[in-house]
Parts: sequence; structure tokens; C-alpha cells
Amino acid sequence: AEPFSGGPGVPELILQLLQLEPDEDQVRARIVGCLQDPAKGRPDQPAPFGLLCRMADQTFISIVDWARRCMVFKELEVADQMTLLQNCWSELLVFDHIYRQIQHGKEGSILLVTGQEVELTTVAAQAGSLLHGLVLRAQELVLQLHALQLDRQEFVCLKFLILFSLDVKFLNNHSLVKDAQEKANAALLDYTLCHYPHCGDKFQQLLLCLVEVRALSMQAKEYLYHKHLGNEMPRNNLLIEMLQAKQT
Amino acid sequence: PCQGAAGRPAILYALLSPSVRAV
Repeated sequence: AEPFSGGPGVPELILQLLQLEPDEDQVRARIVGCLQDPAKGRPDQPAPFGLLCRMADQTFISIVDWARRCMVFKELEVADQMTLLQNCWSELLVFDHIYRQIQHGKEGSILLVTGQEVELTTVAAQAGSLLHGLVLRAQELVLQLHALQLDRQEFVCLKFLILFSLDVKFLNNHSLVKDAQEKANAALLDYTLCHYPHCGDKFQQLLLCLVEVRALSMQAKEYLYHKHLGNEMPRNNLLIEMLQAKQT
Repeated sequence: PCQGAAGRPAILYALLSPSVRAV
């Protein structure tokens, strides 16, 4: 993990968010444990797609746990918390995947939350054209953010911005959420100006990347729905429940 | 899918609701 040191020019909000970041090793261990078959005490071996679905479910559960610990979010009533997460669940999952690939740093393979590395040639051969297309589009964004030198401080702030990216008119507690949005935007702007003064438009470039995260997440939801219609999704799948939930 | 109160997803509600999580 990238070591963090505080210091001048790191806004308080970003410092707090860094402290809230889950330990990647613990998340990996929990999810690997969940994917094992408790009855037989050995790794479960469903079809790869079914395993990926359960992996995505468990990753989202980790994201919900992170959100519940987040300042402002934890002060909101459950109804507002649900509204926010229903708005951004797929974007948070996509962004989680993107940042893992940036840390992974290999163009020819992707790293799963379980620590498994999958060659892109394997994805091309086994995943089907829709999923392969999604993975390749995500890899383009990884390259873009890598070129922008996205760092951990910016990552946590962007994640927080995604969580609060809904128009406040859909929420009960307008003022708290609006305040969080403004503070996170200001923190990211201050941070990028202070730490990347040679790249004056980094803040705008990062926000533009969030537009692509949104577009990718829409495509991912279309893919999930396609699999759902084809009866290929496991039962009691959390992501399908999120997909079908009433939107704001 | 399972729906909680007001047509909301039940699993997400269970993950967020303190009373449900405490059980």
C-alpha cells in the first residue's frame, strides 16, 4: 500500500478520508473467505461468471461498510443513505476496480479484489464480447488516470464525491449533503493546486474522468441486465437487487 | 428482487439499518 504522510497542503477532509480507507489485505481476506464453501472447507468452484458475481456482491458490501463509516454519510438517516447508494453503487464499484488496476500497474492483466491476476488474453477468450469490451474500456480509463498521476489522496476524495454526487433535491437532509459536496470539491481543488501546480487543470481533468466512470457504470449495468434477462445471474444477487430497485 | 420499505432493496436496507445489523 502507498504509505501516507500528512503534511502541508493536504486538506483536513482528505486526511480524514485517508484514515477511513479500508485495509486492502483485510478486505481481500474477508472476500476470499466469503467465496469459500464453508461446508467443504475448500474454495468453491462455481462457473467463473457466478464467482465474479459473488465477488462483486462482496466488494459492494465492503463499499457499503466504508460509506457507513464516512463522515456526513453516517449522520444521515437510512433513507438518505439508501438514496445516495442507489444513485452511485455501480460507479463506486467501477472506480474501485479502476483504482485497483492503477495500483496493479500492468497493462496486460487485471487484478481482482481477491488478489487473483487475470490476463487480458484470458478475458478475451473466455469472458464474451460484452464483458471484454467493458474491461478494455475500463483499461483505457486506467491509462488516462495513470497519465494524470492520480494519487491516493485524490482517489479517496473522488470516491467521496461519487458517494455524494446526487442532486440534493432527492434527499431529506439538503444542507448536510450540499455542504459535503462543496467541501469535497474545495478540498480536491486545493490539494491538486498545491501538489500539482505544474498541472493547472488537474482538478477539471479528474472531474472529467468521473464522467467516464459514470458512462462505464451505465454500460456495466446494461451488461448485468442483459445477463439477468438471460437467467445467467445467481439467485439473491445484491447487484441485481440494486439494479432493479426504484431509482430516485 | 426482495424489496424493503418503500420499494427499497432489502439487502441494502439490511446492510445500512442499525437495528437489522444488530440482530
